[in-house]
Amino acid sequence: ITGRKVIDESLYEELEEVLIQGDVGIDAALELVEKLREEVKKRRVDEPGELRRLLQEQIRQILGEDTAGLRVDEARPAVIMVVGVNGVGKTTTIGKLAYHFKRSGKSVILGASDTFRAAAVEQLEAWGNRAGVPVIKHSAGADPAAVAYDSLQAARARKMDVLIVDTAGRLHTKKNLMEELKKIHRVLGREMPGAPHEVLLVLDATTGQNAVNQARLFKDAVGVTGVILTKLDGTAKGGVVVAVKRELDIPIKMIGIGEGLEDLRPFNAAEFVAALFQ
Amino acid sequence: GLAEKLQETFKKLRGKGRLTEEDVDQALKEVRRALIGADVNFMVVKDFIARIRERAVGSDVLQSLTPAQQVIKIVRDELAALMGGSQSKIATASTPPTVVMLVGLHGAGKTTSAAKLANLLRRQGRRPMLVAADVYRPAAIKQLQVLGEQLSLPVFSMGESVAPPDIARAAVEKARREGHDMVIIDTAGRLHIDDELMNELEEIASAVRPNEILLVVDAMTGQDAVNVASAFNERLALTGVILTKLDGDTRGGAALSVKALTGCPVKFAGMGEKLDALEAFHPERMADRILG
Ligand SMILES: Nc1nc2c(ncn2[C@@H]2O[C@H](COP(=O)(O)OP(=O)(O)OP(=O)(O)O)[C@@H](O)[C@H]2O)c(=O)[nH]1
Ligand SMILES: Nc1nc2c(ncn2[C@@H]2O[C@H](COP(=O)(O)OP(=O)(O)OP(=O)(O)O)[C@@H](O)[C@H]2O)c(=O)[nH]1
Ligand SMILES: [Mg+2]
Ligand SMILES: [Mg+2]
Repeated sequence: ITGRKVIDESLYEELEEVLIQGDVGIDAALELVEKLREEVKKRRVDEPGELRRLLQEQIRQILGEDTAGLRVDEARPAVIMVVGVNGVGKTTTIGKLAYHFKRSGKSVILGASDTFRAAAVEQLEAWGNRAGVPVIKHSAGADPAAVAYDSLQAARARKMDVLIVDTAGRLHTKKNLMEELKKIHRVLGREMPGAPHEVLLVLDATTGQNAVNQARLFKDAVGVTGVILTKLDGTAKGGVVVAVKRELDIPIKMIGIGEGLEDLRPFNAAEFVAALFQ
Repeated sequence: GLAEKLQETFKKLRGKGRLTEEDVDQALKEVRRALIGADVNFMVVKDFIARIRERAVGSDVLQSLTPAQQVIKIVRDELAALMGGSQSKIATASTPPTVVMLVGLHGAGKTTSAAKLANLLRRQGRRPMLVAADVYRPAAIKQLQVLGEQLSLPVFSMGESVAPPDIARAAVEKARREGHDMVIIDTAGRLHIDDELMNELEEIASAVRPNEILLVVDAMTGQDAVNVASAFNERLALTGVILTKLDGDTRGGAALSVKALTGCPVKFAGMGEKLDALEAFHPERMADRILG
């Protein structure tokens, strides 16, 4: 894309392919490039290098500024529910989040509401140990909503600043599992009006267009307040979050960039868009 | 869906008289949009379109009263042919045990698929042993052990402080001694760009010479599928793919991307979280699913 001498159709096609390659999606890519064409005409742009800059700016506008904050300073405990489909990185991200909040001076407690998957509780406990935070759990097969309820009680009793509730991975198309999620959400809200204060949807950067379906259905079910995009340390760009933001207005709050306790960063739209074009 | 789009496209085009090759190229743009929309990699789509173009601009289509249907049929048949042509079977070693190794990105479904595969093979009369070679992920060994318990199948483990190639080697020796004719090795999730961890996979493979190395791929994987598939294939002699989480609504274009890049057949489809949710892969069903 650099080193181009003239603005021609092949330059637009090249830009479109960069977007598609980054999982922005073909419809979104076509729309963005179409809008770029109009901008180029309107502003009488004649410098090929300017096109990439204009396109990046368009995407930055969609993603929004300063979306990275998490609402943990208003209520006590601030209750965060972490949701998403299977294997995207929820449990690992909770470990990182716990560490992140502890580092900022807050007390944190975790709720092991994945009572279904083999060794899910043990996995969360291992992360609790690494981050130095307690974990509330029941025995295997227990009602996830009951664990969530008990975690909230424990958080209050121990005057914790933040409660993070881990939930089992579930495909958004499974009605009974989405009902189970709604129940957890309801139980938290009934016990503490306003809870959960954040419902974070974890999306895997390697996921393609299905991420939009995931976001839509999780939003319909429990109202997603933010996205955490994981596995950005791979080669996938996670461009599908552009559609998630544009169509569902869900801000991207943080990114996961590895398997370690510290591999969590606030989302930075400028960096994200630059990476999309690398 | 694509069928309706093509009907629309051809209706507009034929309004002006006979169909031309340029008209078909217009229609093929819709095919491209559908395939990329289904997460097939855009380079794979380019090759695919080039492949079908000759048939698509043949007289069968240009002179047809139902050109949209003709094009759909060409696309569907070619998709199914590209993804098909193999059996959902595990190759058997000439001297037991047969060794199967599962590899892939984080969270793809390796551990669950290892247990499902063991379950399936036991149903087919084999005596499988599961091997816990993920020494990195917290409670990964425990996860496989719990699944083994649920299935009443043995899980070989040496804890987290022994190197995976040594674990694999010891497991195969034990399997040989104890009459397990199937050894299924679960490995840790890893990035294809992590040199050290990719080396580890090569070391495990050279230690136990697997009869099958299966790449486990999440069906919702997007454009990146080609990078992952080619990197794993360059390092290892992949023999097949397990495509997981097909019980969702993802179109699953990654299936075509992976087949195109590795030449490896998708051997099994993960269709749920339960341990009996592993099915044979059906290329025609996958083709229909990708086309939406
Ligand atoms: N490279 C990399 N791996 C990650 C990242 N986040 C999570 N993982 C890995 O992804 C895999 C799955 O992580 P989990 O935390 O178990 O995912 P989950 O969503 O809780 O999974 P389920 O509870 O089974 O639905 C593990 O191997 C993690 O180490 C990340 O940002 N980068
Ligand atoms: N719905 C559905 N879930 C699946 C399927 N296969 C695996 N899962 C789920 O996906 C999640 C990840 O599965 P794992 O077996 O832990 O994945 P993994 O590849 O071993 O993960 P790492 O070891 O961290 O790389 C778990 O919640 C599984 O229950 C499937 O076919 N359908
Ligand atoms: Mg989990
Ligand atoms: Mg695993």
